[in-house]
Amino acid sequence: KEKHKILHRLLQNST
Amino acid sequence: SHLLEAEPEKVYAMPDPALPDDDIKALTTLCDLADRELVLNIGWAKHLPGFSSLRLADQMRLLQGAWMEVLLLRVVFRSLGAQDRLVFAEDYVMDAAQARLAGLPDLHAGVLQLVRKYRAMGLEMEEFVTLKAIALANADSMHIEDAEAVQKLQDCVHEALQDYERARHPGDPRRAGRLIMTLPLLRQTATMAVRSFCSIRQDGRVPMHKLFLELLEANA
Repeated sequence: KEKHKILHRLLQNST
Repeated sequence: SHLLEAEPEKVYAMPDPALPDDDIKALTTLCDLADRELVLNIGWAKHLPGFSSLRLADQMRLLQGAWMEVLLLRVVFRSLGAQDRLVFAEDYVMDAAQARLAGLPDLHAGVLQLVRKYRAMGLEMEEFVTLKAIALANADSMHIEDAEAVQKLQDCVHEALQDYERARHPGDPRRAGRLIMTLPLLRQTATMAVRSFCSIRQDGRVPMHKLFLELLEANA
């Protein structure tokens, strides 16, 4: 999961 | 109509005028454009009905599996009206000679094959947005946790395509199937694209942004 942190973050953002 | 509304805004390539016109500049421009489009495509996926209710891990798997197919399908759709050129962005159109200079002649030819196929069929905006959603839901990741939920998403978009074709092309009962049968060529071309950019990355001469790198690595 650490390897895909940007994708993870963008999916979690509410926008 | 949900899919049409979810369609991302235009992106411009804005090649750096300070760089000399060589392969590095072309590839830098493409990788930068792809990175910005990926951010939009992730936002797009989140607006697909049902996508955000999938498990986060499955949302990631689908995007990691289909990101290049989604990017390429957008290039293909933009290029339908161009003559043997790929419209990466309104301000970045590439012909065969430029693709050769960039070191991407096979990829250029492969994407043009898709363009010709869809042009011959008269691909419509509604069909394009539906196919793109089907490609995402069809990512075939080996590690999907809730396969039933992903199948449901795919069935839902598939049904929308069938409804559309029944209403708009009642005289052509095979049209939805013919569109779906273009997906293997899209997958094959996306695999080729990922391989090309992985080898460009290994050369280390082209700067790449983090999201683009992250997704390349997910496919390496």
